[in-house]
Amino acid sequence: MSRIIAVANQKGGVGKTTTSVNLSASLSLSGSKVLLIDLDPQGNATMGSGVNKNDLEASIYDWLVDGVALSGVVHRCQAGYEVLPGNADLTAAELELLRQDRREQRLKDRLSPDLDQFDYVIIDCPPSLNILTLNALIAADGVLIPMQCEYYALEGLTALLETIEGVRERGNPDLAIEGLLRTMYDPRNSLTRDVSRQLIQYFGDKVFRTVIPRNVRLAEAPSHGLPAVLYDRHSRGAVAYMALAGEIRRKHGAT
Amino acid sequence: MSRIIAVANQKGGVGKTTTSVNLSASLSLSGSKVLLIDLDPQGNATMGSGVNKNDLEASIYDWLVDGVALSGVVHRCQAGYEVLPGNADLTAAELELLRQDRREQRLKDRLSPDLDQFDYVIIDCPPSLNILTLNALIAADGVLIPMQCEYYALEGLTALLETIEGVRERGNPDLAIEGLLRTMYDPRNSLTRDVSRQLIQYFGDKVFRTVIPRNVRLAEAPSHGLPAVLYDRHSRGAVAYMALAGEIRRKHGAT
Ligand SMILES: Nc1ncnc2c1ncn2[C@@H]1O[C@H](COP(=O)(O)OP(=O)(O)OP(=O)(O)O)[C@@H](O)[C@H]1O
Ligand SMILES: Nc1ncnc2c1ncn2[C@@H]1O[C@H](COP(=O)(O)OP(=O)(O)OP(=O)(O)O)[C@@H](O)[C@H]1O
Ligand SMILES: [Mg+2]
Ligand SMILES: [Mg+2]
Repeated sequence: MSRIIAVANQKGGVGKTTTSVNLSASLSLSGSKVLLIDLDPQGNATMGSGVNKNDLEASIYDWLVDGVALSGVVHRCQAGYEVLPGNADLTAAELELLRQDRREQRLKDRLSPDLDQFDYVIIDCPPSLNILTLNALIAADGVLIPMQCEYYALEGLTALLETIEGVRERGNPDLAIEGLLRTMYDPRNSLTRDVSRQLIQYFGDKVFRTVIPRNVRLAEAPSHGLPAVLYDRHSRGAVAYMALAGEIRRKHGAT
Repeated sequence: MSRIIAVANQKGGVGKTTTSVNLSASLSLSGSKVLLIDLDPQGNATMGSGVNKNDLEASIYDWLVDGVALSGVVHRCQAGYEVLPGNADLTAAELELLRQDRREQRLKDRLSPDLDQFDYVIIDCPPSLNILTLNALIAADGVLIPMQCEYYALEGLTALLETIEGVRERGNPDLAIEGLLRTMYDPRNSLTRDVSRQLIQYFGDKVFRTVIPRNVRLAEAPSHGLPAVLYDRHSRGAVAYMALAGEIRRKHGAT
């Protein structure tokens, strides 16, 4: 049974891509078959996985809009997971989807024939609650919410939770919250500790025990086209993402 | 003569809102008449200016789409600038604009009757190259590009510069680059220094001399509904934004 996890938060720069790439790599290195879908026109998860978004024969646009087979678009990455690469063509896909019927279900429909090949499908979402993110939420079993422990990120949670509630009513009643992941966590910073305390107060065990520290190796790894778990596997950032993968596998019975 | 500055970068979390709010406050405290426009459905610039986005009688939607007069929507803030508040209704405005004819010119058209009341109009853009950001670029005299000195932000510059070039061809030939602003700058971090060197190499004097340091007071101020230049005017973050306001005023002859 495969599990589809959307990594989403409309607040920008909270660690969606860093989480998607390093979680995919960590799950893959511990034996799971993983597909990483880059649903952001910025194409960061693609570049961060070592695939050049500007030099693709086929991209997620061809698969999502034109119906090209998955096997004709994916790239296998050094850490062993497959990536469905994205680039600026996704902006055109957004406008194209707005014109169609079942426009929110498109990703779910396109995924179903290939789903049984993977244990996990990880979807990196853009910083917006647009039709692309809605497609990810309709297709997903769970939503992983990366959270910088700062005011604007906390303030934006309400809108995200309302959108998730709306998706449950409109097409995906079983959409669960996989968890809230504290990222770029700096324990010396009282604002960070304060927001973290509020998260645990409101969300309890929906907050992952694993906390991702601020660690420069996580920011350096993408320029080498590698996840941190390969670029510097003993770094605090890499170790934290391996721990996150373990926490997720235990939740769903390791696959 | 008023100057319209769009603060834009599709990369999320690079400091667009923090720059918009603190630059508006700094220009206002040094005597300029300033309008801050919140064009992001997240409504962060609105909250960061002390206006409750969830309790508005009228928002930017009413002004932009329904043609309500500016004086009926703006709020005067403690630092003296006016804010045109935004909230999630902007997502509906986006879909509404896509249906209209002069859809990219709407903001420019709506601004022109009130422009002579202000020395500066600062537009906080969402983390996307969508119809809202396009409206800001069509209306603007200059684009201020906040830049975190990290790989994904550097990598995303090409797409942003191509969009700016497209806007010059399609409707705003005089659109200038106000400057690239290095934000959350940590000089101890070799990745930051490295990316900063590349920015100066490619963009020369288009890179602002003023550098905004990473400073926790900038992240704390929004939870008090205040710009940092009021919350803690002697902090390194506040001083840097006052210096940026000075650099911009000198460029255009202080107004
Ligand atoms: N734990 C961390 N420690 C240090 N740097 C980090 C960490 N996580 C992410 N970063 C860096 O912070 C920046 C933002 O992270 P990232 O791009 O993953 O966020 P995002 O939510 O995907 O952004 P966007 O909203 O643009 O999609 C990147 O430059 C990344 O390399
Ligand atoms: N110089 C700085 N030092 C420390 N923290 C900062 C600094 N600038 C911004 N921040 C914090 O970093 C986070 C991101 O900044 P901000 O929200 O202004 O970026 P943005 O580009 O507007 O994000 P979005 O893409 O979501 O609109 C916020 O929590 C903010 O408080
Ligand atoms: Mg991202
Ligand atoms: Mg912002």
